[in-house]
Amino acid sequence: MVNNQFGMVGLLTFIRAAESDPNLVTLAMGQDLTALGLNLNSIDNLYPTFGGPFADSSARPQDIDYNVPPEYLINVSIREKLSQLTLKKYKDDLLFYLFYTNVGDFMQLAAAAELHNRDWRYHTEEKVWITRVPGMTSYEKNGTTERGTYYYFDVQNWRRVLKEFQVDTTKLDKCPNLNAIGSGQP
Amino acid sequence: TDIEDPPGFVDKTEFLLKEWITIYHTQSRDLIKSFSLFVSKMNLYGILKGDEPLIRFFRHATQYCIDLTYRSLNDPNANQTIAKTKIFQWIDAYVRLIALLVKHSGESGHSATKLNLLNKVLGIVVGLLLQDQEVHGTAFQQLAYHRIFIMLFLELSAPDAVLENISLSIITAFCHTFHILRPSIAPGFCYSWLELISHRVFIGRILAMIPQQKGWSMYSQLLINLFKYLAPFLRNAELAKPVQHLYKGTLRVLLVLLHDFPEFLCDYHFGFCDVIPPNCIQMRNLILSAYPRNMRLPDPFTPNLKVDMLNEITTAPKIFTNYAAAIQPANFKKELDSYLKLRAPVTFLSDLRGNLQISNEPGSRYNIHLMNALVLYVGTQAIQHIRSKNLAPNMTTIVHSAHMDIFQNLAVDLDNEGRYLFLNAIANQLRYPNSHTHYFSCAILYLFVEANSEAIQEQITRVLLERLIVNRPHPWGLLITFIELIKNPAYKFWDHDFVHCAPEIEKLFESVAKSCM
Amino acid sequence: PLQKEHQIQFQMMEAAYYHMPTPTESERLRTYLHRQPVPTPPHYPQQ
Repeated sequence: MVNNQFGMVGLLTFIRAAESDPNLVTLAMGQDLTALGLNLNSIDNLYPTFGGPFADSSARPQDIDYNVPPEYLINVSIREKLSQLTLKKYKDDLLFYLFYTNVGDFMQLAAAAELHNRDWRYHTEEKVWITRVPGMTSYEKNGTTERGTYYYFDVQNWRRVLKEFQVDTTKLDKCPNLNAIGSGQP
Repeated sequence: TDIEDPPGFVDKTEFLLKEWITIYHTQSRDLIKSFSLFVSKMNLYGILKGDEPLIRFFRHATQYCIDLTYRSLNDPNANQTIAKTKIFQWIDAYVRLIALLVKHSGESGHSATKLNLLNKVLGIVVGLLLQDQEVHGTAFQQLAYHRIFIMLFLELSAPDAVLENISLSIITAFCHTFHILRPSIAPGFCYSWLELISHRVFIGRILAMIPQQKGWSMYSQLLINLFKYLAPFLRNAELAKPVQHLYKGTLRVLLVLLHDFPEFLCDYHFGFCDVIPPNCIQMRNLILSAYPRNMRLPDPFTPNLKVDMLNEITTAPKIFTNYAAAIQPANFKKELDSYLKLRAPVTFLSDLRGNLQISNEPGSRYNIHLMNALVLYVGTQAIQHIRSKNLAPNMTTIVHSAHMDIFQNLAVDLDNEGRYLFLNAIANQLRYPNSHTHYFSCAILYLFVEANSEAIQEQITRVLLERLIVNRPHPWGLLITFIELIKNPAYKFWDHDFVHCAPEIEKLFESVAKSCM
Repeated sequence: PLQKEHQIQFQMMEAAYYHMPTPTESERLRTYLHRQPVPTPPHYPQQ
C-alpha cells in the first residue's frame, strides 16, 4: 500500500485524528455548512439580506438601509405636527418601550411619570424599574429599607422578572415633575 | 508627497472640512444648495484651481479623519460605541462631500472627469492605508478606511441618473482598489476587505446588476486574491483562530455565491480550484458542486442511471480561465501539441515528469498550476479529437490515443505526491452533467481498471473517497463516478486490500455503499 | 512551516482579528431625531 499521506493510510490518519481532535481536521472533514446562519433553502436570493462574512445570521429588515427618496424623509418637518399622546391609554409594555427608546427626550420623562403612577419605581443606582407584586403583603420594613419579592423589568429580555430585593427606598426615583419642565405634554 | 504644502494649506483644509461637517449635520434638507455654496468657498480658497491642490486637500482631509479615528479609539475613557458614532458622523459627512464632488465634477455628460476624481480619492486612501499599516504594524486600525470605502461605495451606488451612467466604471474603480489592497498586501485590513467585497450592495452591483455579467471576471479576481492569501495558512492541519474566522467567513460568502450565482462559480471554478490548497476539500467541493440553475440534475443514486444518455453531456461547460496559457514554457506547449497531433516522439512522455517537478521538497515538489492546466487542456483536446471522428466520449473511445498516453504515463511515472495532484486535477472536473465531467469520469475509471499497480487504484480511491466523506455539498460528477466504481463488477473494487486496510476505512466504504446501493 | 513573508502576514491578520469589523460598521448611521429634547436625569438610560 502507499506508505505516506497520499494514500489510504494518510486518509486513515485524518479520520483517526478527527475522532480525537475535530479541530485538527476541520478542512478535511469540513463542517456543517447549514449551521453557518444562511438559509440555504431560501427561494429568494441570499445576498440582499446577507449580514456579512462574520455575521451569524442574515441581516434583519431593520438592519438594512434602503435607498428612500429624500422627499420621503419628512420627520424633520412634521415632528411639531404630531398628535398628542395620551399615555394613560397604553399598557406598561409600550411605556417601557417609550422610556428606553426616547432617550434625552420629553417622551422619556412622560413615560417615566406614567409608570410611576402605576406603582413602578425606577432605582437610580440599579437603573431598573421595580414594582411590588400585586396581592403580596409580606414586605419587611426596617427604616428606609424594605425586603421582599418584586417584579423588575429586564430590558435585555424585555419582560418582567420576579426577584428578591432588599430595597433602599431612598434610592427610588421621585416622579418626574412634567409641569416643572414646562412643555405642556400630557 | 515630498512637495511642501503651501503655507496655511493644512489649516485651510481643516477649516473647510469642519465647515462642511457642520453643514452636513445641520442643513441635511437642502444639502445640495449648501453644497454649491460650499464649492464656491472651496474655489475661493484655491482648492479647485487644479489637480494638485485638490489632491492635497483630499490627502489632508482623509488624514484628518484617520487621525481623529486613532485618537478616539485609543482614548481609554471613551465609550467605544459613542466613539465610533462620532467617527462615523465625521467620516460619513466627508464621504458625502467626495460623492457630491464626483457626481458634479466635469460636464454632466462627461464621465472622465468624475472617474478621474474618484480614482484620485481612492488612490489617496489606498496610499494612506498602506503607509499607516507600515507605521502602526500590529496596532493598525482598519475602521476609518473601512468606513470610507463602504460609505463611498454606498453613496455612489445610490439610484441616480448621473451615477447609473458610470456604474460599471465606478465598480471597476472599486475592484481595482480592492485588488491593490488585497489581503496579501494589506493583511491588517483582511477582515474589512472580506466584509467590503461581500457586502450585499457590492455583490448586488457587481454580480447581479451590471449587464452581460461584465463584473464577474473582476469579482473572480478578488476571490482568487482571497484564496491565495489563505492558502499558506490553510495548509496546516490545525487552523489558528484568526485563520479559522477568515476561513469561515469565506465559506459564508461562497455559500451565498453558490445559492445566488451558481453560474459564476461554474464559469470560474478552474481558476478558484487552482489556488485552493488540495487539503481544503470542503471549500473546493462547494465550488465544484455549483450547477446552472436551469439544469435539473438526475438523482445520482438512481439505479442503472445511464449517464451517457443524458443530453447535457454533449455540452462543454464555459471556462473563463485561460488555462492553455498556463502551460509553460512555450516550447513545452509546442511539444505537447505536436505529441497530441502526432503521438510522437515517445521521449515526450518520459520527459513529462521533468517538466512538472520543480523541487525535491516533500509537499511542494510539483508545479500544481501546470499540472491542473495540463490535465484540463489534454482532456478538452481529447474530447475534440473523439468528436472529430464523429464519436462520443465513452469507455471505449477514450483509449489508445495520445491523450490517454499522457494520462497513463502520469499515473505510472509520478511518485505518490505527483500522482495525488494529478488525480486531484482530474477529480476537479467531476462536476455537473457536461462533456468534461463525462470525459474525466471515464478517464479516471479507465485509469483504475487499466492500472498496472495497486498503488494507482488506491490513490484513485483515496482522492474520490476523501471528497465524499467531507460534509456536504458533494459534486454530482463525483457521486456518479464513485457509485460506478463500487457497483460495476468490472472494477473488482471490493477485492483490493486497501478497501479492507482498517476497520474505519471498511466502515466508511460500507456506509457509502449502503447509501449508493 | 510558514515562509517569513507569511509569518508577518499572519501577525497582521492576528492583530486585525482583535479589531474585527462589525456588520453595523458597514451600514449607514441611523439619525435619531428627538421630538422634544430635554435634559433627563443622568441615571436614566442615555443611549
